Amino acid sequence: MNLFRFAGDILHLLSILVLLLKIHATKSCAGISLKTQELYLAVFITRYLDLFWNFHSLYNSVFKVVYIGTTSMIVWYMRRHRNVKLTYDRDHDTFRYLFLVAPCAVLSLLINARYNLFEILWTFSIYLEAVAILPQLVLLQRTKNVDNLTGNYVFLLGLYRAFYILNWVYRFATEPGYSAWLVWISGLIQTGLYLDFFYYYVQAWKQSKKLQLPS
Amino acid sequence: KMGDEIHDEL
Repeated sequence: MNLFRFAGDILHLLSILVLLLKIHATKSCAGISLKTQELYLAVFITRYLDLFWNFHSLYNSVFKVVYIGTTSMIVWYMRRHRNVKLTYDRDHDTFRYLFLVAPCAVLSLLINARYNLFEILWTFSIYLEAVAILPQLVLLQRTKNVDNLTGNYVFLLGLYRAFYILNWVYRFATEPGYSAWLVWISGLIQTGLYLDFFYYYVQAWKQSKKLQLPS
Repeated sequence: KMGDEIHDEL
């Protein structure tokens, strides 16, 4: 455990909490992609299946439970809450799950470190996490106006990924024999997806005006 | 080795 990794995990948690509190406080989920949230829930469930038989640290176990719990709450709000579900932007959130899930499933069967069910599910979760933000980015692109909290959510998520990269660099430099190609490449792709958004977010912030994505 | 199969990152 190093400071970069810790900062990454905290930023990840913060991003989820920003979203959850926004929904809770405004009773609205306008601008939020349910597809992305459900994909993240699938990522957490397939990755943290080992919660019940592998114990690494209390830190890891607590985070796993919290990530699954908070993301479930977001999905619950968007699907079930009587007021919130009415604000869901169904017509613009049309990204097809299958376009992301199917290639990740095939890839995890082809490229994995060990050929057993749980390792393949874990690998699937790594690939899926890399692209799970796409429906959210497409939704932002379609609706153009990004409200502050949704913008902050995507920004914090991107920052979390950036800190994970620093964490890998640090581990590579300090832990003899440490390498994790599969996670590195997926992580780089994932972080790359945020770069365009980051650019506009920082521009808007510098000019202290509302974030608006270009056509 | 069992220990190797535990992924230590989140």
